[in-house]
Amino acid sequence: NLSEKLDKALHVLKGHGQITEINVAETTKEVRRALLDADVNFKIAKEFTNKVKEKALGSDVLTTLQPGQLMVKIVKDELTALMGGETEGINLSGKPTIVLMSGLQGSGKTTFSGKLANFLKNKKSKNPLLVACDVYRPAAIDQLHVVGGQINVEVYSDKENNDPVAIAQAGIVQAKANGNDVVIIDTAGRLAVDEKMMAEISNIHKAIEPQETLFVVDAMTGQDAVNTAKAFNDILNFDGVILTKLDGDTRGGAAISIKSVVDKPIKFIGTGEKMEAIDVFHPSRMAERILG
Amino acid sequence: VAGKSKVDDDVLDNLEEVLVSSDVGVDTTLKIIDRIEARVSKDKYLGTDELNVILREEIAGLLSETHLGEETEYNIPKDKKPYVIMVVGVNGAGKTTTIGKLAHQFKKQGLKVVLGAADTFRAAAIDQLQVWADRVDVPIVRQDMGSDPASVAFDTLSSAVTQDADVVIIDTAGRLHNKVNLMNELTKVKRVMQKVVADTPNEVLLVLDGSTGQNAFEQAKQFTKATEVTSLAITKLDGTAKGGVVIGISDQFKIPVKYIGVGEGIEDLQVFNKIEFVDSFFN
Ligand SMILES: Nc1nc2c(ncn2[C@@H]2O[C@H](COP(=O)(O)OP(=O)(O)OP(=O)(O)O)[C@@H](O)[C@H]2O)c(=O)[nH]1
Ligand SMILES: Nc1nc2c(ncn2[C@@H]2O[C@H](COP(=O)(O)OP(=O)(O)OP(=O)(O)O)[C@@H](O)[C@H]2O)c(=O)[nH]1
Ligand SMILES: [Mg+2]
Ligand SMILES: [Mg+2]
Repeated sequence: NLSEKLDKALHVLKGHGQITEINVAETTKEVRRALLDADVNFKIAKEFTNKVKEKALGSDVLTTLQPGQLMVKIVKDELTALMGGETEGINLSGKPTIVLMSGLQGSGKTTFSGKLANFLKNKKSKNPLLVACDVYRPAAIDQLHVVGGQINVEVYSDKENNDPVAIAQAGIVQAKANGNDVVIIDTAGRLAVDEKMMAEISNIHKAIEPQETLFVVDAMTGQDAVNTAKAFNDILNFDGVILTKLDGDTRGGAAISIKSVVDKPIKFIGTGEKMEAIDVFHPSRMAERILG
Repeated sequence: VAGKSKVDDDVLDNLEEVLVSSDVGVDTTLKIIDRIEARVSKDKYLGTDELNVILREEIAGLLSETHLGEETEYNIPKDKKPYVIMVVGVNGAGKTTTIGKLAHQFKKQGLKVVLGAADTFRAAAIDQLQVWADRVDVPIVRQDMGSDPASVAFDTLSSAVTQDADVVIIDTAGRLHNKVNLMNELTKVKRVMQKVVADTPNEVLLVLDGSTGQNAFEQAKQFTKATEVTSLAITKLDGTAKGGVVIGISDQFKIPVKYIGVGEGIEDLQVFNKIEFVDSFFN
């Protein structure tokens, strides 16, 4: 594991007391390698490792810990700080609160829409409405209805309408009429390079002015995470990130890449296919996972 | 890698960045760079074109061949009837969509195709495959949500034999490879097929999302353990992701990449072309 590898690289230090420029080079190589294996973006892994190197240089390595362990602690603390800060919840202002889901194909938006509705209903005593704005994917609207049925939350859809902006607006009108205090808008998956589809979600966003825009990302995403996160953020200025499928064994370095490049909080994680499989994001737990 | 340059550390560092940034992974990248260094004694001057040729040859060399050599069309061995393809992979990778596209290509060749809706778990999964069956105009075998996927696979193969079908494609539920009970379920679905037609499935197609990182190696490992994966499909290459993970996977597990997904439409499937794939890394 990383701690043992760093111990080996740093063994030269034992009896010397301090981490110096010469022996830190080998250890930063191991740290960078560990981050790349964990899918952290290439450039970000480099920048991050340099920051760790600066923290490590001159630090007293023989006080209480093995040198390798101290290095790992420095890395873990830096990762936690990068992803950390206060755990941020959903912005529940607005009458009703409007939440807009966005993200690439298959990332877990429809499933998370249900999980969020279920969470707000059970934990925040809200009365949510799900709105089906994916007019493209075969049976996407049916999927959201099944999800709504599983959690006993109403779903607004209009199979005759192929304009997601109009559907979203109509969903909000119904919410106001029926006393729903949260409206969760599920949208189609889309590529950041698909101009037409990015224009569509921008139009939905402008038309409904959501309190909360969420970018849903698959935790096993590799190097491309920075490109898509940046593109979506440039167009939507989203409020938070949702990291899904963390019940898998992927290290999840995309979390670091995304946080570094857009500096938006990771609000929730998906930990399974069932509606209860939602959890608040814990930066230190994520840091440990990334380090393997 | 532009201009007539010395194959020095700068060139190799730049190459490392290009490959790792394409999800090739550190191990495979180092393997490729070692092979290039072995072929080009360092500090020898090489033109851009020469270095690029060597680079592309080394990458292509790691990509396994299919048994039929370079695929140029959607081929089915004539001696296997029905030819049964089981499609597996993690959640959201693009299995159901790929099946729709593949069924369309086989039908275009005049083959009789039957689909099996063995994802009996996920919300509206059966309805989703039904839409594709209707679009392609092929029969589909389905049961209720919550039924046993092995039972659906069994029914599909029985029905395919009765209909004298040429190709059967079985859709399965997405599942994470670290879930032992779900992987065991897949092994069972595979085993049950053999009760209807010996030596099936003839092909186990693992679908990988083109933007997946290094976890794809573990996916290939665990799905192979559960079902002996025979071929790979990589989807969503119409985005900015490069899909570099398939190089190391193909090399390590000796599994050829057969298809790539380049969009959400019925025609958005291509037979894998090594040269075009390697070229895409440098565009
Ligand atoms: N294991 C696991 N599976 C998940 C999780 N979240 C979603 N899924 C599964 O991932 C697959 C895709 O989920 P969807 O909700 O359909 O994804 P989507 O973003 O709406 O997909 P598109 O609408 O096609 O873009 C489904 O099989 C879900 O059950 C999670 O946290 N863990
Ligand atoms: N852009 C693009 N999208 C794709 C491609 N292949 C599939 N998709 C989309 O990816 C999403 C997921 O596709 P599915 O076919 O439902 O994936 P799946 O593996 O069957 O998902 P589960 O059954 O939930 O595990 C859908 O929105 C598809 O339209 C592709 O090649 N390019
Ligand atoms: Mg969806
Ligand atoms: Mg599916």
